[in-house]
Amino acid sequence: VAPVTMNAFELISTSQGLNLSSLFEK
Amino acid sequence: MGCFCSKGVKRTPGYEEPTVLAAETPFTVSEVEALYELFKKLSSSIIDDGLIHKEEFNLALFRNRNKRNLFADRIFDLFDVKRNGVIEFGEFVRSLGVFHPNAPIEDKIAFAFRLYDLRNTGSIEQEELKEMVLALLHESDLVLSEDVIETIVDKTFSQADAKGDGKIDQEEWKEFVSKNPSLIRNMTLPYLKDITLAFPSFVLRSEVEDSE
Repeated sequence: VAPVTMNAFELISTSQGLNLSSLFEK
Repeated sequence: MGCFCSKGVKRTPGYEEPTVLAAETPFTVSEVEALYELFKKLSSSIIDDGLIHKEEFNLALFRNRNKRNLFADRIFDLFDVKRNGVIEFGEFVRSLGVFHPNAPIEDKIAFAFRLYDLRNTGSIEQEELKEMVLALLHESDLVLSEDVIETIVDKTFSQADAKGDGKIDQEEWKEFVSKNPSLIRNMTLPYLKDITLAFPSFVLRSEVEDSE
């Protein structure tokens, strides 16, 4: 998907800072 | 006189009973116990005081204690309900509860709203949205021109700001998410359903048996 067609919130939700699954990595 | 339990389990400040936390969250008692193991690991990675400091949070998220990230800061601040600069066990479990696959969708929508309401004004303003897009671009390799950024922000805002008053309130946010459910996909961590497998609480259980 070309970024320009993306919803800004969709774009933001890809931030690594919001990917809490990293907390569970051993 | 205090209790001198030679085998007593050392509890940290902010520790709350798993039964209490399980009653208030989607987690079972075993899952809360498993989360306590994860919590102990995270809260002792830099300073072994049973509290998660921001550096420890960043270390777990990014494998780098000094990395700064707007969104990780926001998550930390929302988890730190008491606003004392650290995440206690009860805060950790209650906040993660929102990310449980079985948590009410309303809770996930509300949490995401608070996350994006950077200045805690009760609404998401266009400037805040742009600031978040810029922060995202800063952490990624994606390079977009100022015009493209403005277009993305304007377009998103025109779709979400139904009342056209220049800000997205909670009602508008809820409506926008109902039309774009993928926006709260990151508010669910499937991993939380298997938390007892990842962090089996054998130690905790044996301690309970010891005291009996």
